[in-house]
This record gives sequence, structure tokens and C-alpha cells, in this order.
Amino acid sequence: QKMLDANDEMARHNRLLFKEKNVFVINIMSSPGSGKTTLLEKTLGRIQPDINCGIIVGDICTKNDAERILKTGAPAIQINTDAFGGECHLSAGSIEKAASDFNLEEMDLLIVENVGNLVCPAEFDIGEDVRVVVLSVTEGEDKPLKYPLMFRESSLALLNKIDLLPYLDYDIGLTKKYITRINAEMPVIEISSKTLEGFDQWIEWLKNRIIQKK
Amino acid sequence: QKMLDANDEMARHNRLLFKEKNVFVINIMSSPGSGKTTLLEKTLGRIQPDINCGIIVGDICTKNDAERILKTGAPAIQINTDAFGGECHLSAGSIEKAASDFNLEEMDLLIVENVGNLVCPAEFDIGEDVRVVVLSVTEGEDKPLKYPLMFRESSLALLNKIDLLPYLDYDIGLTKKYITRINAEMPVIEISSKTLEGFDQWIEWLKNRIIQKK
Ligand SMILES: Nc1nc2c(ncn2[C@@H]2O[C@H](COP(=O)(O)OP(=O)(O)OP(=O)(O)O)[C@@H](O)[C@H]2O)c(=O)[nH]1
Ligand SMILES: Nc1nc2c(ncn2[C@@H]2O[C@H](COP(=O)(O)OP(=O)(O)OP(=O)(O)O)[C@@H](O)[C@H]2O)c(=O)[nH]1
Ligand SMILES: [Mg+2]
Ligand SMILES: [Mg+2]
Ligand SMILES: [Zn+2]
Ligand SMILES: [Zn+2]
Repeated sequence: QKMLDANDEMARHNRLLFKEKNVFVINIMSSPGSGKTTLLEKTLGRIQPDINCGIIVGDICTKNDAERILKTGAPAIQINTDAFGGECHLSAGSIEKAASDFNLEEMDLLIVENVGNLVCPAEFDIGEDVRVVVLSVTEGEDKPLKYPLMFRESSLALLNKIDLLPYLDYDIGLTKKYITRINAEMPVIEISSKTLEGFDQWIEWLKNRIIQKK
Repeated sequence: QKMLDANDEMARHNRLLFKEKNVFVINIMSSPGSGKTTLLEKTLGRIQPDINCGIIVGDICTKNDAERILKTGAPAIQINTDAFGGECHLSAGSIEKAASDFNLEEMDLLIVENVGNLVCPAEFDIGEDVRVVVLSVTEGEDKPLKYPLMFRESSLALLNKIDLLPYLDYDIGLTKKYITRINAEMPVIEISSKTLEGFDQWIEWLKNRIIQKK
């Protein structure tokens, strides 16, 4: 409990800073390998340079994801939690430290790719404006029911890898029904980070939210 | 730290009990939706009644997985961690409690399907004989590098959903190279829980381990 209180305190500090600097902050979460980094690679390709972006990526170890993002030209910082105990989520303190390396004055959008985990990241506020949960259609229909906190706390659900639908025994309508049961207000967008199906809707949602904050 | 010490104490207790009752215990772990329950459904169909089995399934919430397993005729107990704080892993204490509902005298094999999470379950000994990590080929090649503890502590890696390989930009050789980098001794078996490719190898590995313990 003490850990969450200290974290909430720091999250409040971050949120004030991001508001002052007029930066819209998104916390992207999913299971390992649902496609968060691929989504970012393809999204950054379409919104830069109109939107000035910065990316913070969290993993237990490796710099793989930040290296992939840097290739898009966006500034990216990798946080490795194994340097301080191997936590399975990003804390507000680690975001505060990483964000201080960015020039927030110029930035419109800060995206945090959290550690691949559908449980603990949902419990830690990092000072974000919204949370986006990515769910791959390869993971089965029942994840919203099994990991309700993640879906309840998110503002958007992206159902990714829909290019694989023809090869799966999977009912996307059932997943959406389960999402509605957990969070009836949350919009759901079907996308493929491979074929870019659904990206127009996703980018429009993103731009509308950035404009709303300004 | 205190939590792990108390847990290790209980794990030692469990391990003595399982040795006394001559039950071989496997702890199966993976990301959410890698196919653990489907693997169990298809495996139990092939090894019962020659091998007397019991299953313990862990999830934050829902009884879905135990209900699926019960349809195979095997006794299955569902542990929901939301009843005691929503832990993202199974502890040795929760296994001790669930196992007490089984008739261990008659049992050859106890399989524990852990909570879908590549991080915390690897840190908690539950008194098992071996750990099996299931990795879906839809999750990308780099998970062994990003979640090394899970792969280092396992005795077998099952690369699942190989029926989807023709539709993925995925290099299974690269994944195996990464696994070898983290745990050179660990065998890797490619399987599909849909087409049952690779199941002969998996079932043989399983039977050999049960016989070794007897
Ligand atoms: N077919 C298909 N594959 C995808 C799609 N998006 C991502 N992938 C693949 O899914 C695998 C994992 O993608 P990543 O983008 O690394 O996933 P991630 O969520 O960032 O993974 P972690 O950071 O390790 O949690 C890779 O093999 C990608 O090529 C998609 O829309 N369709
Ligand atoms: N194509 C294909 N799909 C599979 C295979 N194994 C499982 N699936 C699908 O993958 C999804 C998830 O399977 P589950 O068995 O529920 O996965 P799980 O690891 O038990 O999930 P959690 O318990 O929630 O962590 C379902 O839609 C299954 O049909 C496979 O070998 N091939
Ligand atoms: Mg990633
Ligand atoms: Mg399952
Ligand atoms: Zn955690
Ligand atoms: Zn945990």
C-alpha cells in the first residue's frame, strides 16, 4: 500500500508538469507481444512531423524496442526495470526521471509503451492523460473478463492483428461483448499494424484527444 | 523479501508432500492467451486414463479455464487471486490449499496452469518438479531476451501455434537461438494445440519425466 501512495504522489507531480508543458500523455499496455512497438512504428510514420512526439519504452531488459522506435526519427528512451529489481510495470518515478531527458517545451505527444503485462501496469498511475489497451486477436476472446482492471481503466481498446482473423477460430464479436460488459463507454477499434487496416480511425482518435488537451 | 521467504518455506512443504505421495508436479507458465488451457485440453485427452491427473488453474478472476478442463473428465480446481488481492501469480500457499482437495494417493500427475504473465510467476516456487514455458509464435522472437528469468528457470519450452507460421513474419530459428542464449540446456518442442503437430514429442517428454520421478 505504501508503494502505491508514493507512486500516486509522483503521478500527480508528473500530471501537473505535463499539463504545464501542454503535452498529451498516453500509456499503452498489453500482454507481451500484442504488437505495441509495431503499432508505434507505424503510427509515428504517419503523424510526424505534424505532431512532435517522444516515446518512453519499458521492459525488464533489452533495448530492442527503443532501437526500433529511434529508426522512425522520434526520440525514444528505454527504461530497463532489471536495473532496479526487475519490476513488471513502470512506476511514476521512473517516468519522471526519463521525461526529464526530453525537451517537453516542444513536445505535443508523449507515448509510454509499458512493460508487456496485463496485470500490474494497470495498478500504477504514471501521470498519463489516457490509457490505451492493445489486445491481439490471437490471445482468445476472454481476456477482458480475466483481466478486468486493465480494461476498466483504459479509454480505448485496439484489437490488433486482424489480418490473422481468416486463420483463427476466434469470435471478435464475443470479445467486444466482453469489453462492453467490463467498460461499456470504451470505444474499440479493430486494426492491423501489418496491413494498416483501421489506422485512419486510430489516428483520428489520437489527433482529437491531443487537440482536446490543448 | 519477506513474502518470498514465507513462500519458499511453503514450497518446501509442498515438495515433500508431493514426493511422499509420488505425484509429479508441473508448473505451466506463459503470456496471457499463449494456449496453456488448449494445450491441457488436448493433452489430457491423450494421456487419461493411463495417467491419473489433477489440474489446478490460476487466474485473477473467472472460472472459464477450470470449466474447460473439467469437460475432459480430469478433476480441476480454479484459484481466483482476486479473492485475496488480485495477485498476478500463484503462491505456494494457494497451491497447498487447493491440492488438499485432491486425492493425491491416486494421482500420478498434477499440472498447475499459472496466471498468464511472463514476469512474476517465475519468481514464486510452488513446490513443482519442473516448469514448462509456453511461447506462442504470434508473440514475436524476442521474448526469451526480454523475460529471461522465465526461460532460465524452465525445463522445457513449447513453441505453440505453429499452424499459424505460414501467415506470420516470424523467424522461429531466431527464437530458438535466443532461447539457447538464455538456457542452452532447455529442450524446445514446436507444437500446435490446434493440429496436434509435435504432440507425440511433448507427450513422450511428459511420460519420461513422470517415470523418472517414480
Ligand atoms: N500479423 C500481424 N503481426 C503483428 C501485428 N502487429 C505486430 N505483429 C507481430 O507481433 C510480434 C510482436 O510485436 P511487437 O510489436 O514486438 O509486440 P509488443 O507488444 O511491442 O511486444 P513487447 O514489447 O515485448 O510486449 C512481432 O512478430 C510482430 O511482427 C499485426 O497487426 N499483424
Ligand atoms: N491457431 C492456434 N490457436 C491456438 C492454439 N492454441 C491455442 N489457440 C488459441 O489461442 C487462444 C488462447 O488460448 P487459451 O488456451 O485460452 O490460452 P491460455 O494461455 O490458456 O490463456 P490464459 O489462461 O488466459 O492465459 C484461443 O483463441 C485458442 O483457440 C494453436 O496451437 N493454434
Ligand atoms: Mg514492444
Ligand atoms: Mg488458460
Ligand atoms: Zn507485477
Ligand atoms: Zn506480479
